[in-house]
Amino acid sequence: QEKHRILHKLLQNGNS
Amino acid sequence: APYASLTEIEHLVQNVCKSYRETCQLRLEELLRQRANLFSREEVSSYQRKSEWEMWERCAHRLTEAIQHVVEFAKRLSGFMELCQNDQIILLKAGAMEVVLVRMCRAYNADNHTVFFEGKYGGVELFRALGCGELIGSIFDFSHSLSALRLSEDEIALYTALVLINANRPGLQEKRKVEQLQCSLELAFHHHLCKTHRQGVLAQLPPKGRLRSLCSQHLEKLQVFQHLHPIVVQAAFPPLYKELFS
Repeated sequence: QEKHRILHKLLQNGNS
Repeated sequence: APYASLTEIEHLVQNVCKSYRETCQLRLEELLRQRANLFSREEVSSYQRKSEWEMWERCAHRLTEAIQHVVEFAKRLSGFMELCQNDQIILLKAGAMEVVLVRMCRAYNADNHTVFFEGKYGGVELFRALGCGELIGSIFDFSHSLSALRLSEDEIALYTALVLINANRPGLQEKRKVEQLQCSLELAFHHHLCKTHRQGVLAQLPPKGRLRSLCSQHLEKLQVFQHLHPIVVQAAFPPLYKELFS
């Protein structure tokens, strides 16, 4: 999961 | 397939097209309006005089911006956020660059072989400082062949949804679930093409291997660049770009 930290963050953020 | 009824298929078409419209980065009318806005000879020279690393950094930033829009596209696609996060990441890691390459055909003008980049249109020579003439040439050729199909915005939306939702990507944990979503999207794409009498488009779409090959070429060139300029990549490239490609 740490390897894809940014993608995780983008996926967890609501639609912006 | 979970989307069995005609109404459900039509809802899925609407969802994909709306998701695309909301995340397409630049509106088609704007891209067409800008076509006369070409880089001058001096501006092209200025790009060509940039160092290799500066041009790579610029392109990495532009590519990352485009990819962020693809992530938003994926998030809005019906069913995508219901996949497990491992599979969401597998699909985006494998498909985001491919979607950007397909989307690029909208920003390409086949009349003069130019592409919209940083506010104006320019040809392959604009990217000379990157030192990857063959890759840039292949990307332009790909845009050229795709733009010849004159895909509508809705067709690009449905096509790119299928580029992304590909159950054959290695590493998927819930392959069946991705297969079902892919199947629904295929039904939606076919339904839309039938309705608009454009079934002929299907046979003309580029083979999947062509997109895969462009992405591999990009990764190979990045490896060479990273070997020569590890500090530039480490310090100046966008974190999302590094996460996806390096």
